Amino acid sequence: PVAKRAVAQHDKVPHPVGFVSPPLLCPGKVRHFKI
Amino acid sequence: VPAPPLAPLGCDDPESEAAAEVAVSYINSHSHHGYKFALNRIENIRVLPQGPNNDIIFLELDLLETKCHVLSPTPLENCTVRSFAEHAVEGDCDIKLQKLDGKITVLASKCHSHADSNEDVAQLCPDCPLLASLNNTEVTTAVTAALGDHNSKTADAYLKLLEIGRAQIQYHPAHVVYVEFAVAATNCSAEEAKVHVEACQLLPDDQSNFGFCTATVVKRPSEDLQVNCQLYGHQVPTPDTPFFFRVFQSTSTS
Repeated sequence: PVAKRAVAQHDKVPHPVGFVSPPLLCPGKVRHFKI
Repeated sequence: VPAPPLAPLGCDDPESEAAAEVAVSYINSHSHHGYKFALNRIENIRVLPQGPNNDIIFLELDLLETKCHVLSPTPLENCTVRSFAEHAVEGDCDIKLQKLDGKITVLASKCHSHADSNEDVAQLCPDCPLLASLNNTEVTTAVTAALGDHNSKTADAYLKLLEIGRAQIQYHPAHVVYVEFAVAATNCSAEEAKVHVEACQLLPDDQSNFGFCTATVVKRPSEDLQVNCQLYGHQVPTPDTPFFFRVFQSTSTS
């Protein structure tokens, strides 16, 4: 028999304290201005 | 054993910037019309390893129009990017490059350019003149008047129009037409052209002088015309680049 197990649902996994988001690789910096 | 995947390249990494510099230089040197473009932002980069020291690089670039015509000998780094108030023009480019033993070359490129919207410009700068169509009657009339005025006053070669680069029309507080256009010298002096203008021919490529003119034509409240033409000078052709896009050897101003 296959048993269905309940899995805890989280909207978002919380980051540990002190976590710093990695920098986005792209796009790069705007050198002049964006139109 | 397959090679481990490479760490993704960031758009602001020195390697990405080196590839973008090669790409922008290629785009400007192969452009046939209008102005040189400068790098504004690296939008995306993807690297496909082909073998040892051999990568294919796909670049997406956002460029901005400068004030230097493609015929101008001014190095791109000295070319000013058009300001927002001058009605900026953006270029979107996809470029395929190869990096082989550290040397980057362009394999293919595709670019589209578009001007900022009139609404955007008007919103932030209500009185700024907006870009006009190059075949607008007011524009072509202004270019004809400006070139005629220059030719009537110069003692140098009679200049003919190559192309109109850009034009802006302002209606308030005065009615003003701003035009920029590329020119080429003919085998006639301006004085000779007054007698036999139909005989004046563009000089052969290896002797030709190219230049660039800016003009302001005020139509209201009172009529006025100011024109300034700069000749870039004599070019020495080389076999591997189109003549129009070679670096000129000297400059002179009239």
